[in-house]
Amino acid sequence: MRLKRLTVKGFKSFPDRTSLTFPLQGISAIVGPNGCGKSNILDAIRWVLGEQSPKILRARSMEEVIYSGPNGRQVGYAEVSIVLEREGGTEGEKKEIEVTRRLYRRGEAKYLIDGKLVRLKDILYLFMDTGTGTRAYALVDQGQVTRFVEMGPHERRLLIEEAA
Amino acid sequence: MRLKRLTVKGFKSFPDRTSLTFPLQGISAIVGPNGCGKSNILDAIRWVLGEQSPKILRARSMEEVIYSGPNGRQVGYAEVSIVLEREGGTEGEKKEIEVTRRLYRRGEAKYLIDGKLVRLKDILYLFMDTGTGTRAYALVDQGQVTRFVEMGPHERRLLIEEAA
Amino acid sequence: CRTRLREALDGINRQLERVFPLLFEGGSAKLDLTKEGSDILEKGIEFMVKLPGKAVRSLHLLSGGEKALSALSLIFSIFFLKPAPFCVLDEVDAALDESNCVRFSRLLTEISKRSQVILITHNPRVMETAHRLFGVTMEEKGVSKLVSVRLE
Amino acid sequence: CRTRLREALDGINRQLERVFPLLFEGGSAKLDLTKEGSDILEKGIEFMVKLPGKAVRSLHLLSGGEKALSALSLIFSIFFLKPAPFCVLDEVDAALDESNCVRFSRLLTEISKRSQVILITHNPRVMETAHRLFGVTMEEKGVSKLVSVRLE
Ligand SMILES: Nc1ncnc2c1ncn2[C@@H]1O[C@H](COP(=O)(O)OP(=O)(O)OP(=O)(O)O)[C@@H](O)[C@H]1O
Ligand SMILES: Nc1ncnc2c1ncn2[C@@H]1O[C@H](COP(=O)(O)OP(=O)(O)OP(=O)(O)O)[C@@H](O)[C@H]1O
Ligand SMILES: [Mg+2]
Ligand SMILES: [Mg+2]
Repeated sequence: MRLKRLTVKGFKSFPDRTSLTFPLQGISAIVGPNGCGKSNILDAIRWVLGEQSPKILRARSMEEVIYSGPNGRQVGYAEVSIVLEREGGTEGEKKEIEVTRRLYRRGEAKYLIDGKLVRLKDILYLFMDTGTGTRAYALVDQGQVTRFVEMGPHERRLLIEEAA
Repeated sequence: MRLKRLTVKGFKSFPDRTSLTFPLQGISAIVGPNGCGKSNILDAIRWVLGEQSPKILRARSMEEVIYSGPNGRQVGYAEVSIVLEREGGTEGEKKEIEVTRRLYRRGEAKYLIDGKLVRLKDILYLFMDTGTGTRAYALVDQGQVTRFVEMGPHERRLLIEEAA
Repeated sequence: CRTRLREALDGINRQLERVFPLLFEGGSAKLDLTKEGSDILEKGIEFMVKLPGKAVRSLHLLSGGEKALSALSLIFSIFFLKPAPFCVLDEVDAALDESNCVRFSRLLTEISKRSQVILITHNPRVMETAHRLFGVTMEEKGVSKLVSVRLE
Repeated sequence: CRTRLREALDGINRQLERVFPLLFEGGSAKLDLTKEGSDILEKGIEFMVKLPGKAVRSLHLLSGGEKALSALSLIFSIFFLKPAPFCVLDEVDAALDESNCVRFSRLLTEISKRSQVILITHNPRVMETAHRLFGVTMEEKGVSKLVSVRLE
């Protein structure tokens, strides 16, 4: 599975629909001044992969991921979609799959795969064993890189088991 | 009190006597590649000011601050001296004061002011209320700057009281 | 003790009014006693930050660079209130982008007029503002030595 | 489960033999089971690092940059053993000096031949190695937008 496209709308500092199409190979760099929204993009990826802990997304409650502006401008919901490209796959399987997560201000959460409503369990199942689950070694947060060296022996064991 | 000169010998990665003379005004920058010994200089300043916690000095035991080299080269003790320039003291008072701390491999510790043996209490007393005590707001460790914002309200109160 | 704490808060807040907008080109920040606890001696101290053009947010929503710069505004404000004889800052500029580094260096130069500032940094733009440079190397592996450094 | 863990350790250690010296120009690192606990399933995993020309030290004596680079050698080794479909690294290069940034970028380019790498960075030298650049700005305060960025 490769990350083909990420679309955010109403998530953190992105009130308007914003789409990033990534090349399937090579290095993509995300650059910009302090506070412009770069780490919010990584939060969006973790969120759509099913992350349930607000703390990991630097929020106190999950509702805080919904855009709220200085001018009182509000949006009704936060939505992130990710289009993944499967590699190899059998003939019949589609090459692409789209996963979407939505959270309404009233608190209702929706998860969709290719436009069809599913449960969170289905999304977590999809990403199991691929190394892209939300806590995987493949997503390294800002300021956390030295955690891999400072963590205790038992936490390190959990990390290695995920990779095994 | 200004920091006039710092001399380290046998402390962390400085086996040979090394002396830094700082201008009493303006900005002095310490630069160099990763792992060359820059943060060890800040550790040396905290140590000579009386720091008692090995953890704050990034060591497991205080003995670990004594230089030990790859070739088995060892030194018998770690020593740091700091010469401070008092501002506007009374006529009779000396303009400079030198504080020295020494730790022998056998575990014996020595503290000196102007060459005379004193107790740790005397050194801590000297720096009280000047804002340069070892835990003060004036010494900011690598990677710790955001601690001032992330700390809880009660820890922040201790910091402000130190400044009061 | 009560009045001393109150005075310190008011003093730091007065400095923050000047220092914070210098670092963020606008916005404001202040220290406040927490609501909990009846007696002033039981209360903690909150730090409230409002970035220019953004809603007032709790500190954990700030970005890495915004947190570092807010922290520096607090440290410098305490500094202006009660200048410590010297200060040592170890790579506090690591998370800052170009333009925040420039504002940081400008403020540091102002502080260094009254206090002695010792700064550890990798950033060439910040190094340029120093009056004196100390180079540390490890020519012999594992052994730190001092060299004199010239700014190009 | 026992054999799987053993295989993973051996696999990562084989990669570390290649990756660590590339990042540090020498030295070595390996993962090992801790001595405590009798059954393999109760043991934790230690990470031992030996820097070129320095005595073997416990990890907490390492400098900020050495810790970051050691951590990256571990992350990349796991990556080479079991390439995840994509990886996102948020300012992992902040503590690295010039020459370590160059070695880091070189290794990243090698990884990106097999996996998709998404990198958030402020460092112009590291940006140059990217094949595609996404610029994020906040022209309207508080509102993030994408802009296309050209490398000068
Ligand atoms: N729900 C929300 N609504 C609006 N803005 C938000 C929301 N959540 C976070 N933000 C804003 O997003 C900004 C932080 O963005 P982010 O952490 O992505 O910055 P960054 O580009 O990574 O910066 P740095 O280079 O400093 O790390 C903060 O200023 C914060 O106020
Ligand atoms: N007792 C000791 N004897 C010899 N070397 C030591 C001792 N204690 C620490 N060191 C060495 O000092 C080095 C770390 O130095 P320091 O943390 O000052 O680096 P730095 O210049 O701050 O680097 P960075 O830019 O990465 O932060 C480590 O490589 C460590 O092995
Ligand atoms: Mg960030
Ligand atoms: Mg350092």
